Amino acid sequence: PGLLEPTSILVRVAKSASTLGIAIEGGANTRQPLPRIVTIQRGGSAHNCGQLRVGQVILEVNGVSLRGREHREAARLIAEAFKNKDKDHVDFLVTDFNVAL
Amino acid sequence: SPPKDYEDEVTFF
Repeated sequence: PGLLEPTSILVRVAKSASTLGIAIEGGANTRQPLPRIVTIQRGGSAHNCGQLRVGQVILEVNGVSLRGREHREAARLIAEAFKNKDKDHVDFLVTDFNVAL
Repeated sequence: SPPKDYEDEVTFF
């Protein structure tokens, strides 16, 4: 494990449903500076994938860091990653520990 | 106007 992100794991979410099926909170300039997963909806792609959990913090989306991005920009990146028809999946780098990264 | 309250923003996908 690296020193800065000791618990980060890469999760590949196949676009197996018409929605991603997660909700996030936080972003730069909030108490939660990186987006945190607050909901995983049953039947959505994230739920089908089985590897994402409520409480995980999203560090990267398709290799793009969310550090320093405010909520709306982080949300836009995630939405565009899911909409992008060039890929049949979205890669999330997440961590279970809500450390100050 | 009051400052934006970023704390409560939640986005569903």
